[in-house]
Amino acid sequence: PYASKIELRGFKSFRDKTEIPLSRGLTVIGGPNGSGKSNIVDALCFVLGWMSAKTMRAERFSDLIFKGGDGRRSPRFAEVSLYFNNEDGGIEVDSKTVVITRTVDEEGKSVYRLNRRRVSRQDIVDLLGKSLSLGEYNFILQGDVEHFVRMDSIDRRKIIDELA
Amino acid sequence: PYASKIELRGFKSFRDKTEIPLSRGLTVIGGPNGSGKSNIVDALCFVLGWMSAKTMRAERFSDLIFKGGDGRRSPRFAEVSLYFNNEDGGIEVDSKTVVITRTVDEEGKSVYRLNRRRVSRQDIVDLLGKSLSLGEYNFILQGDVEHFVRMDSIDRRKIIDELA
Amino acid sequence: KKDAFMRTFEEVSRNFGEIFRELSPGGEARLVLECESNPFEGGVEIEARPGGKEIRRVESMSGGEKSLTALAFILALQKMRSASLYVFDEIDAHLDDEKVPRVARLIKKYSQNSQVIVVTLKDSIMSVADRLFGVTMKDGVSGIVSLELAEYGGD
Amino acid sequence: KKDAFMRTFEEVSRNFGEIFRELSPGGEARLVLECESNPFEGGVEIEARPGGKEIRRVESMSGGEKSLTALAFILALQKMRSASLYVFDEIDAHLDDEKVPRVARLIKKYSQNSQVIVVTLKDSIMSVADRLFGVTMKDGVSGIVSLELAEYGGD
Ligand SMILES: Nc1ncnc2c1ncn2[C@@H]1O[C@H](COP(=O)(O)OP(=O)(O)OP(=O)(O)O)[C@@H](O)[C@H]1O
Ligand SMILES: Nc1ncnc2c1ncn2[C@@H]1O[C@H](COP(=O)(O)OP(=O)(O)OP(=O)(O)O)[C@@H](O)[C@H]1O
Ligand SMILES: [Mg+2]
Ligand SMILES: [Mg+2]
Repeated sequence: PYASKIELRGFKSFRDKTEIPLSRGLTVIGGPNGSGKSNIVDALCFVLGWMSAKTMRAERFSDLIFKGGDGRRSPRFAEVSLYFNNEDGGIEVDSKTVVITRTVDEEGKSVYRLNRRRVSRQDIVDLLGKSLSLGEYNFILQGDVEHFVRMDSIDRRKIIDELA
Repeated sequence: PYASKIELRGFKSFRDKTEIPLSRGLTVIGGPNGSGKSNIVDALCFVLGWMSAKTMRAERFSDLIFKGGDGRRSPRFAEVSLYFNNEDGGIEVDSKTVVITRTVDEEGKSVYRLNRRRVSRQDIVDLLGKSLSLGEYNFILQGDVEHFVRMDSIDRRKIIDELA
Repeated sequence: KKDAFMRTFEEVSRNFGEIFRELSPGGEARLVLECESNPFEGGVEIEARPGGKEIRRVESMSGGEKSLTALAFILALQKMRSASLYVFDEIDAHLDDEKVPRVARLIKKYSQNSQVIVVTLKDSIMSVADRLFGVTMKDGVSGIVSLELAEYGGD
Repeated sequence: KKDAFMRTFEEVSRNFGEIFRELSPGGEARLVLECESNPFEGGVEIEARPGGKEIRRVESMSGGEKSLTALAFILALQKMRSASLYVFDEIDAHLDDEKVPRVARLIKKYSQNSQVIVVTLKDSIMSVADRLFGVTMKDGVSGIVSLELAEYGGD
């Protein structure tokens, strides 16, 4: 299976429903500083169930909801959906398209859905773990390379130790 | 007056005598990673009398001497000269060209020369201070911008305080 | 000693605002004391409004916006002391292709009154050089090549 | 638990060497235990010999060389777990115009077996995209534009 599309709605700087179709191979995202590129990366972390709002550069989860000063009413929640093409049946769900959705409200409470049906975060994590080997370690976030440059030899050993 | 040329000899990766003529306006230095661009910046810090070897990315001053593994004998000292065009007489030295030279030997001892005549470091600093307003603060070294990005509000206040 | 600090603070803040405006079109930025009654009890906050956006602290900006803001702050500090030589080593690494030419223009402006030496990996900075050098390395030994600046394309 | 560590260490070191070789032509790199008898008493050093130079620790390399070495190390750690999706956000900021296309080629290779999403400011990464998107911002609201990849110049 492969990820076919990301959909953002009210998530950080993406106020309106925004669809980003994904290549089976290499998808590249460009644009000026501050336009929202890293916010898309944050959206991926978010929908895959990451538990630290700080990793997504937010003080608390409710900060992930679009906040604009433009007079229009702010959305009440932030939502990200990740669509998978499951024609090869690799994801143990009985449908050709599998959609994972995560919504967070103004209280910072998250709701997860699988094909629109409400599930627990653990259900999502189990599903992704089995069919997609998706973890936090396949992401290199902005600044990670610089962080590793500043690391000393002890930190490096600890990182390898954690992996072991 | 203006700086007309830098000359490096045995300084870091510049084993052989290397001359770099400078523009009165904007001189730009490019080249691949690791080619020696920042070493030229280090050479400028060095000849202007900076006292911290670590700022020039060396453990001790003798590390600034070219060290190569190629069988040729390593130089016994590192030397940088900075030439100034003094036709406007702005530097209080009675010559049309003023040359500042700093040499460091394998013991890490520095010798300063002004137009080939040996002087003290303080003589150089006084001369530069009067005619050229040259200080450490007009240099933005590689990584400084990233360092300021990571600074917190207290550090910023301290920096302004130091300036006051 | 608070007076000395406040005078410096005001001037750096003014410089900072001007430089930021030049680097970020339609943008505004200022320094804010966390503790106005006693500056030494707090720090100095940076509030910025890059073109068209609402004002917010630098901590909540994007990577490139933080880099631009930090650069403007460093240049603002430097402006406190006039200098005849400036040296900048890779100050453009995190900036997009719209910001880098603005930095080039600012550097060019500096070079009208002072000498400027810039190390860069970016073409748009190399293209405004009065003199351009390439550094090469062979078998661990560095060398210098003088590069001719050819005009490409239309003027 | 030393055995588990040593097995992981050996594999990461092997991955690291391979990836470094791909990113730095003619280069070699390896991980070295500071304290071989008891790894937990020391750290892990990185020794590298970028093409044509002598071997030295990463701490004494140039800014861009450190960045490349750190990237190779991160990718080596990632290789320990197979993944079907990789996301890389601005991993190329400090690399020169000869290294960036090498990173592009490596990313392209990854994308043959996994999905890869890359955020970049660099043209040579954008030019190898299967799909390319530009992010725009207007009045504080982000939008997406699908960009066509046109072939320029000779093939
Ligand atoms: N909850 C939110 N509501 C509205 N805007 C937000 C929200 N959270 C973040 N932003 C805005 O998103 C922008 C940052 O976007 P992002 O970090 O994705 O930029 P970027 O394209 O990665 O830039 P760079 O190239 O500099 O890294 C900032 O302008 C920030 O103010
Ligand atoms: N004393 C020395 N003798 C020989 N080579 C040295 C010495 N000191 C440093 N070097 C070499 O100089 C090189 C670093 O040069 P420098 O930092 O100037 O690179 P750079 O062109 O600025 O690269 P980047 O674009 O990555 O910042 C390294 O390869 C280092 O090994
Ligand atoms: Mg970003
Ligand atoms: Mg450098």
